[in-house]
Amino acid sequence: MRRIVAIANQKGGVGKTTTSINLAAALAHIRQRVLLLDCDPQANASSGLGVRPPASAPSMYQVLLNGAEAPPIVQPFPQLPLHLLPANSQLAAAEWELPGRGNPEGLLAARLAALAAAYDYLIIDCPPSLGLLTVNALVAATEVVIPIQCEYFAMEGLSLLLETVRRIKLRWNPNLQIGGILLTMFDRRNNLAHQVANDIRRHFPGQVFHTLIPRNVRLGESPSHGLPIHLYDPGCPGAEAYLALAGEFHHREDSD
Amino acid sequence: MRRIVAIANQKGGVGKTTTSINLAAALAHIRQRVLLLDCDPQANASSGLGVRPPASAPSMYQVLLNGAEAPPIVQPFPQLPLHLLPANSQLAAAEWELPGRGNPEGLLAARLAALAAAYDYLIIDCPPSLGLLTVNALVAATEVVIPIQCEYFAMEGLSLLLETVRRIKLRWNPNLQIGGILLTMFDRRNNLAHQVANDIRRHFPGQVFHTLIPRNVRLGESPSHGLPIHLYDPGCPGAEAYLALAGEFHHREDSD
Ligand SMILES: Nc1ncnc2c1ncn2[C@@H]1O[C@H](COP(=O)(O)OP(=O)(O)OP(=O)(O)O)[C@@H](O)[C@H]1O
Ligand SMILES: Nc1ncnc2c1ncn2[C@@H]1O[C@H](COP(=O)(O)OP(=O)(O)OP(=O)(O)O)[C@@H](O)[C@H]1O
Ligand SMILES: [Mg+2]
Ligand SMILES: [Mg+2]
Repeated sequence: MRRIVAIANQKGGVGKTTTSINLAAALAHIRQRVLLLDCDPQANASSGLGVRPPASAPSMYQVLLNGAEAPPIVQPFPQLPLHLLPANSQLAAAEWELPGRGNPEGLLAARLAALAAAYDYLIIDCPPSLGLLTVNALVAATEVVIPIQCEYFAMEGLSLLLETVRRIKLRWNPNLQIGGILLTMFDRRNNLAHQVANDIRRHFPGQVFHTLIPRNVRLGESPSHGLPIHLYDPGCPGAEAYLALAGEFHHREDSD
Repeated sequence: MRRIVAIANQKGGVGKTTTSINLAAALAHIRQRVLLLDCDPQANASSGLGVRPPASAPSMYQVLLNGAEAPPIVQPFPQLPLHLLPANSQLAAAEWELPGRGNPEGLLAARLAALAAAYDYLIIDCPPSLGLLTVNALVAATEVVIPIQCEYFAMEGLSLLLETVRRIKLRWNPNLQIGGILLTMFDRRNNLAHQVANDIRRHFPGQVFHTLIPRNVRLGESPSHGLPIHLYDPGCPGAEAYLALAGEFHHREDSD
């Protein structure tokens, strides 16, 4: 069963891009065919893998807005079955050009129908907002993974995001499931982190991944080398956590 | 000279809200009359001070969209000359309702003309995007303060933000200055942080605040108590840093 996974949370800086890159790479490491789609005009998922299409080159913008003939898919590491559909800053224009099209919410879903066949997993990195780019990802997705920092503001935005997911499921995408809530940048020396983690597990029983992503400085360094964490520093806590997450994610019962 | 300060950066989670709340409170602590405006639909600046207007109550949304008669300004702490114009999730609708108005970019500036007279500083917390809410803040502002984490992705987004500021200055707001780049969540044990900080200082000489905001767990805790840092834990590194920032900010030569 092909899985299209949106990594979304309108709260900024919670680890969406870090999770998109490293979950995608870890799934490729366990021999899954993976396509990572960069749906954020900041294009951090692209640059974090060393891919920076110049402003005039084809990228996610063309695929969304004019269904580019051959989508500009790259394979950054020959030894990994990880493909990337990169973005650049042109994508920022999509937020106000999309409303002028018929079915502006469903454009990505329509484009993915042709692309998805070649992959086991499609992972979509979303911007920190609930605008049309995130809506497109949620309409196209079979599930949404919600990275969340164990900080006070984390809980505030979660109900708004879950409400948006419910509305999208009702109106455009009845298949959309909650893939799981992922606790990121977890610092076990910090009391607040434990309190928030317990709160989240209590509020959303059975929906929080067992794998916790620890705060690990190597995860902040790896994008500056254009490498996913398990190629940058295979033995570090960050690499182990994302490989564990890929295992948990891949072996989850679909009926969950 | 009244100063209207937008705290902006489309990169998520860099400390915009933490800086808005704590710079505003620290300026009030040194007896400046301060109005904090929450322009982010996440409403973290409001909830971080314990203020949560229900969805139906007047808030920033009404002020922007229909110039509410008496703006719903509150003073969360009687002992501090800190006023707050709070937001709630209704503000999310503004991003798509504003384009239908005449001069959608200049609505906040028009509303502030009447409000600003009573204050020395107006501090505007922005969402993690360069959409119409952030544009409104930049059009209304006399200066923009850019919080930036000393991480790899930090530099990527900075040129896009500075380009946006330049365009806004040309088209709508010739008074808009760069108030300064603020290095936040600085962890002096982390090599990458030092590298990025040096890079930023080299690329933007004279525009980076001398005050560095350290990573300090108390800054993550204070919003859960609805208190600015200098009321929550007056002696902690976070409180000292924001008081130092207020001092540097207030005594900066205007001609800088
Ligand atoms: N587990 C971690 N440990 C340490 N640093 C991390 C971790 N996860 C992410 N980071 C760093 O924290 C910052 C924010 O992470 P990231 O950019 O992935 O968040 P995001 O949610 O994608 O942000 P945005 O909302 O801007 O899209 C980045 O600089 C990243 O390198
Ligand atoms: N110096 C600091 N030390 C430790 N934690 C911090 C610091 N500054 C901010 N934080 C915490 O980091 C998280 C992100 O900060 P904050 O919410 O202020 O960023 P933001 O840029 O406003 O995010 P958004 O892009 O979602 O608006 C929050 O949980 C906050 O409490
Ligand atoms: Mg991101
Ligand atoms: Mg904020």
